[in-house]
Amino acid sequence: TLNIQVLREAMGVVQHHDGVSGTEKQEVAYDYAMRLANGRTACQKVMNDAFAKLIQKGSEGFMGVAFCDLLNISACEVTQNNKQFVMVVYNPVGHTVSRWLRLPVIGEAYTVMGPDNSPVQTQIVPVTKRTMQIPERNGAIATNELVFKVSIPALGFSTYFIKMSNSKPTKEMQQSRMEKIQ
Amino acid sequence: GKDFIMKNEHMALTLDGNTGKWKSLKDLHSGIEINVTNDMAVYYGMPGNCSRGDFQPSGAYIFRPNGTAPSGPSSAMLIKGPLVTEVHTSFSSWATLVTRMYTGEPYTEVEWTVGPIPIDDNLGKEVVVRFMTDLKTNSMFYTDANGREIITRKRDYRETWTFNQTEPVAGNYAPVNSRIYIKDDNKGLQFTVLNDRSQGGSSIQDGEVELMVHRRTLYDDCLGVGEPMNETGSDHNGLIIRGKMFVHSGTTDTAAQFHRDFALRQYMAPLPMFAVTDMKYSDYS
Repeated sequence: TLNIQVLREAMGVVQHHDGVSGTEKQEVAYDYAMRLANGRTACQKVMNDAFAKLIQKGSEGFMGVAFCDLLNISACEVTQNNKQFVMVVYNPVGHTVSRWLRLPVIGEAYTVMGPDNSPVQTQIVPVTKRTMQIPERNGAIATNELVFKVSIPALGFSTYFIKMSNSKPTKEMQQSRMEKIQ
Repeated sequence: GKDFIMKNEHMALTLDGNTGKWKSLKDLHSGIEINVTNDMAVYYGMPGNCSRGDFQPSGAYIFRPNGTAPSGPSSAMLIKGPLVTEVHTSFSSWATLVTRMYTGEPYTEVEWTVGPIPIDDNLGKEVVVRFMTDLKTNSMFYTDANGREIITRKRDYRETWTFNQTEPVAGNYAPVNSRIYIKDDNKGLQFTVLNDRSQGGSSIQDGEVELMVHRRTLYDDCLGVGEPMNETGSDHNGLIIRGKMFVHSGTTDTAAQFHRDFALRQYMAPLPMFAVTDMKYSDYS
């Protein structure tokens, strides 16, 4: 409860009309951003604690989950620096949803195994100059985005196992074709 | 150089083979096609010095444009694949758009990246993404109030008082928290744009929809902030911002079903979390 309170209080502060409309001074904007970021970090700790309880005993290797807050600008330390990782997707909506995910990666082909133990069709999309990372955000090194669709049950989560593949791409692992328009 | 089509089960978007700009969008369920083009444009912020009694400048509270400069894309790239097809267009070194169509999805995704907005010409700039359709909209457009009630907007008109329009652009801007749409009742068509953050938006001409995505102004508007909107970022060049819009074209009697349902999924989006493991898949599963 104390950890959730950090974000709750930050949200309360940012509901000042300056925060809602963006008419605060720059220094205040930085303060709002810091409060929200601190609150978000505290809530992520709550979710990690919940996961630790859900994971069965004996999973000593479980180090907690990482939240890639910069996925929208093609930056994620876990996906771009590891050849193998697990993705858990949580669905807060009360019915089953599907969603396209784009993970920043450095490999050319990946195997993605879905929650039903079957391979998921993927497509590798190159990061071009137009989709480049935001330069002022350090640490974005992805050359590709791994695109695939996930399906998650109502108020539940699905787990996907993702591994860089050294073998020839299969029919599930599709590359993109690029053409310049002149 | 030939026009080409991005298509899935729901819609077909024809793009100009020379520029990568949109040309037409067809709803494959109703078979109705509309002409639609897109671009990015810049409003130049009005300079001024209100503390001296000069003109009111554009600032944090005030959007007061002093003319526009639309720009055509200078280059484009098509990326094709079985799951997603994309067209990447550059409007300048600091403004790009990606148009995406995913398999099986009844919308077109537009991802914009804008910044750092250059100010070495001493002009503040306010950047919009625009969609121009051939819908006859009778000065009407519709915006939401925090995703709940949809509010009817009419250009140069206010419902409860006699309105004297002095700002043809800013005077017609409205908050767009999650969606804006226009309708052509004769054709029975609706063109809807959902955004991923609160923005200002309008329909400055019939059939047009625009959303302001980024601003950088050089003057305070003397309404209490005391400084211009000029966040420079950690490298002191100005911010780079990226966001998305979701465009849907369909009949007026089915459009609400799409945007209500899609908005719920979009704004309560699933949350991905990641963990590194060195286990084999068979052991892990």
